[in-house]
Amino acid sequence: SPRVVAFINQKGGVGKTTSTASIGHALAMAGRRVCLVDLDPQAHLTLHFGQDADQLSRTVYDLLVDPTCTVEDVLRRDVRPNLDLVPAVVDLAAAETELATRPDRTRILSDRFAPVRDRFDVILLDCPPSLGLLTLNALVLATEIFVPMQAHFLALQGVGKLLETVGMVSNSVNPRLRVTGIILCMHDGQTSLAREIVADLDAFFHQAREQSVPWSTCRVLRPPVRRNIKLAEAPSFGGSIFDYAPGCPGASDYRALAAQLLKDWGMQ
Amino acid sequence: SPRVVAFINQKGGVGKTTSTASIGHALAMAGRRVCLVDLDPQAHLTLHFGQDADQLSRTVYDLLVDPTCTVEDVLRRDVRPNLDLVPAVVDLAAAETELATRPDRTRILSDRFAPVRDRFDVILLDCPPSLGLLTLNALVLATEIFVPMQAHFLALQGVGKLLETVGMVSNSVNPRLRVTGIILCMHDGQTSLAREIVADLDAFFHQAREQSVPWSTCRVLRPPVRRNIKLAEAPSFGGSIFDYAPGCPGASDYRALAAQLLKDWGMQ
Ligand SMILES: Nc1ncnc2c1ncn2[C@@H]1O[C@H](COP(=O)(O)OP(=O)(O)OP(=O)(O)O)[C@@H](O)[C@H]1O
Ligand SMILES: Nc1ncnc2c1ncn2[C@@H]1O[C@H](COP(=O)(O)OP(=O)(O)OP(=O)(O)O)[C@@H](O)[C@H]1O
Ligand SMILES: [Mg+2]
Ligand SMILES: [Mg+2]
Repeated sequence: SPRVVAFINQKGGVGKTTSTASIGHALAMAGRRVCLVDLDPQAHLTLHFGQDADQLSRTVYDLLVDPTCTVEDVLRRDVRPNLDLVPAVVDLAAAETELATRPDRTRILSDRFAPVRDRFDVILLDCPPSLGLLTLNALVLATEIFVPMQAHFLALQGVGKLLETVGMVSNSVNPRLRVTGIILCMHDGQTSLAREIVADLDAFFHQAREQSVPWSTCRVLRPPVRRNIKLAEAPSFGGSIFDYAPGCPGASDYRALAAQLLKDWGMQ
Repeated sequence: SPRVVAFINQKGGVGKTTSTASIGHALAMAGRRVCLVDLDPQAHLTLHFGQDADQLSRTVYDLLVDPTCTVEDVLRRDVRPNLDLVPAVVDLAAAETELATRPDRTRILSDRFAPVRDRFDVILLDCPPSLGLLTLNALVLATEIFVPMQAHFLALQGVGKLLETVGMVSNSVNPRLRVTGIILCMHDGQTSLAREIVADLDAFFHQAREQSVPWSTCRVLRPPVRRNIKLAEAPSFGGSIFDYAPGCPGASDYRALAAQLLKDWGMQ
């Protein structure tokens, strides 16, 4: 049964989409069957793979709001070898309002995705910068959570609030949900600020191992992903970093992260 | 009558708070009477000036929801020489829901702030990463808007949506509202991506000069603010960049930006 990872952080611009796209593509290149799901009305993950929203007749929006729409209708097969994508479009912003009154509104994605779930080794869910209904749908489908973040002082504040929300979800709708990894994005490893923040995070998760909390097995994933302008350029070429600049430091860091995940998951 | 500038961008982590704090402090150091208003439930601007939320009995939240609370109650005088602050706390997140049914809900800040408005030369409003009710209150009080952003491909998309919202507000509640400046934050000036994005922005605003749109006088402000880790470190010391590292490149860029603004505003 597949690893289902939600990339979550209610702070904007921290590296959720870049991490989902890059790790997803790296895992597919390593031969695993991967599905990416774009849950953000900004549809940046969809852009990362050159998918034109105007040509998308069926997206995750339809999957959520239209009972006649199936996951087979929206699944774009092999956008890259071994890599499928459920795309998003801007209309998705309306989903939160449209679904607000349905009693099963946090379960919809999980229920609708179920028929194809076991087709994949890994499913990655890119979430918008909020803890609203779209993110909650991801938290119900997922088995684990990665938190992309920058090693900055203000970023630490958001993490506390995020863990609190995860705690509530795992206590109510998805008891097996774990926070298993922090991804350090846009990392300036040379600075004392970054080193201090990483040390704080390592210490926090070390003492959490003794507690019965959903992040008791969480650790900071290595390597951190260095700031590398190539990662910001790639989406303007409609491709991931592995399409655009496979030899650059950003590609190398994400490839190493993916390789480490395959080890941890016993999937080599 | 004062310059009232809202720092707006619905994308997260683009430099709104850092710009509001740094430009505000620089203008105060240049001898102008400045008021900063923190409209973000994250209360990062409040942190930037070492203001402890637990000690804040009165914040912008009270100003918005409690009719007995006056602006004099919440105004923290001289947090730095010439610099007053209306702080925020996390409770502010509830304001959007609490005010949702009031017919005057976008005017409240403007109305409640009116008694002290003319005490200042410049009022700067730090907004959350959304186009919701708190940001709309800023848009009604403001006379102009600055948009902090990174010169990245994905950042351009957000700007279009932002301008559309500004257009709607200026057509309905605040006809004199102008978008007057783009602030380039965390700028990697050496990269071709940054140069291309800046060229695109310059060209866009050049052709907008002929149109009757609220951004017809907007330009990219100079200098761009370089990426500088000192700017990320400053809030962890409870101070602005001018308290923490007044000689660093980040301080120099924001000081130069503020000086240019004073020229443009005829306020030297
Ligand atoms: N390691 C990196 N080096 C340089 N630029 C990066 C890096 N990682 C991400 N970026 C750029 O930073 C910006 C924000 O990254 P990204 O879109 O992945 O964040 P996000 O958390 O998904 O944002 P949002 O909250 O808007 O969904 C993008 O322009 C992206 O290209
Ligand atoms: N020029 C810069 N160089 C380095 N770091 C910076 C720079 N400007 C801002 N930062 C850091 O980047 C992060 C995001 O900046 P900031 O908080 O100003 O953005 P924001 O748009 O206000 O975010 P939010 O949407 O969460 O309110 C912060 O950790 C900040 O310290
Ligand atoms: Mg994203
Ligand atoms: Mg901010």
